[in-house]
Amino acid sequence: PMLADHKILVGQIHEAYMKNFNMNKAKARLILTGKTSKPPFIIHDMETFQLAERTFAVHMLNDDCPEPESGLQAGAVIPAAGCRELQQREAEARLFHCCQSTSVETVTELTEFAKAVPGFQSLNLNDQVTLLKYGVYEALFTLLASCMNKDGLLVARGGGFITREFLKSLRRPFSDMMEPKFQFATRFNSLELNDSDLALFVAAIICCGDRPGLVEVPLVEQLQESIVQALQLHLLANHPDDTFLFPRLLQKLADLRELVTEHAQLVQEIETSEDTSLHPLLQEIYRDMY
Amino acid sequence: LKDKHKILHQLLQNSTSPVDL
Repeated sequence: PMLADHKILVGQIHEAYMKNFNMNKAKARLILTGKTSKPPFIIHDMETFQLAERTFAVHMLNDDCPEPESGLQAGAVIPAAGCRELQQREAEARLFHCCQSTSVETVTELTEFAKAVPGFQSLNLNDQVTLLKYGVYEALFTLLASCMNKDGLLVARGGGFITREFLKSLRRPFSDMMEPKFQFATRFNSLELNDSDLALFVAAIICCGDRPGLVEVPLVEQLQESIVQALQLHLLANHPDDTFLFPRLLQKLADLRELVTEHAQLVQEIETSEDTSLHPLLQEIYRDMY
Repeated sequence: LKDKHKILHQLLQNSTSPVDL
């Protein structure tokens, strides 16, 4: 009966994941390996970034799939040398806002995913908030790894690809934002998890019994235990040749915590030094986090 | 916790289309 139970749980969590996330690893890998009919638009400098911005914005307004190539000629204005620096600063600020919008969207997807994890909605509502507050960024960076390879990151629902070099070339503190995520993604992607493994791992991140301020710890621990056990059995069945995959994956949880702590500090630095405002949902998450 | 996390509460209690986020 235990085995049957865990298979049901695996199925439910995988289904919740496929239903609630717009992008998944299988989709992302098809695009990243050039197996789709239309390759993503590559953003590798300020000019291509601004072209992509205009094109994606137009297509979002039209509620259409992005087709960057078709819009390239339309508004291709190359800034004059004198105002380039100012334009660059503005573009970096807009890039930061794009990142925020994507994060907000992923947090809403993660919330819906969490709600579909069997047992999550039976928890105390305050505990559900706490689990999301502390879990969403760890989960977000896990999901982000699926959209990354060593050279860059898929953006705009797979319609664009922003290069790692371009992100690194931005002015500080923006330049420091993504590099640690690429380093994590390279290590994490070498584990070669698929979407069903990732679904359980993300559920295990969220349902974590040691988040600060939890009220009903034993109930969360019970839920965590069933998910982690399902993850272990699933990995053994799904990756029979990789016996150490489960302990290796558990080690990644510590890396993710560190990544989130660093990220929160950087966001705070950007908020202060750049005088930018943070989205209210993200403010809630970061406030008094660590 | 509720006062400080109004949007998270709202997301948890309502079904979402990415609301007016």
